[in-house]
Amino acid sequence: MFEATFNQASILKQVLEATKDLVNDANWDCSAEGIALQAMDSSHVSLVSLSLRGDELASYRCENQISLGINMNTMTKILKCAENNDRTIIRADDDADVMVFVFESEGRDKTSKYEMKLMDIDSEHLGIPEQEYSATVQMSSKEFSRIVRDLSTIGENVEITVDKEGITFGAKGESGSGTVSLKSNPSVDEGSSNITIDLTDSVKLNFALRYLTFFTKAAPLSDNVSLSLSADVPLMVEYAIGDVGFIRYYLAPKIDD
Amino acid sequence: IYKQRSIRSYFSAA
Repeated sequence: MFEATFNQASILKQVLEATKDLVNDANWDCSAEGIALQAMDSSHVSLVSLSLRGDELASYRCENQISLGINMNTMTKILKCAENNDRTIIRADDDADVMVFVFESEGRDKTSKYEMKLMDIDSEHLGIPEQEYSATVQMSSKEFSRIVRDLSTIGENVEITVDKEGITFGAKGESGSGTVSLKSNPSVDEGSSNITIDLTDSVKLNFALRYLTFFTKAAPLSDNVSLSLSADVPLMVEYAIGDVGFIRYYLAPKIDD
Repeated sequence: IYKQRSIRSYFSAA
């Protein structure tokens, strides 16, 4: 028996918004510790890893490990039936072929119940090594979304450079080019870019903006985003989900041929 | 021209 209660539907809604454009179907792996999901996009250049800790949820129980095969689009549609503030329970029996959703309104005067058919998904689980990155940049998630959106009007790829001066995003296209630079300036001032950079080596890498655009769908989950880079390894983009967990995205760099 | 390797090639099969 698996059952998880969220005080508000909004976290689940935001998690689905942050994953559904990248992944069609995914196994939600539930254990005593919590809920984990790992899935690649259909072209296998990026990977999303979600972790929600059971002990940080309103209530959580999972006696036996269970993999729930979920069509992300269907789950998104069902969650749209919940108000943001609805208490939300998701539940599945050990041998179930459905997941049950219960939405309770704030005043407890309305209860909705939905069942979603589960799928058999043959998923490939990859081991992600603990990695010491050359550069880790913490910045406003809104600012990152804005930069990705702005540079997408110029080109398909972004060159990210991190050095002791700060971080620079650059794009080139047929009609022109653009760069956005943020100085490393940890400051308490309102209105400053307020980024922090943890740097051991300067790095310069290229990535497809199309995937970064998918990643920025997670911005409502967190005010901050962290970008971790090292030469010749995938970029890691992490959004914390309060104290409950995180969503991490990995993207293979574009290599100059 | 840029090449992009599969994300699989960076991570081991678990």
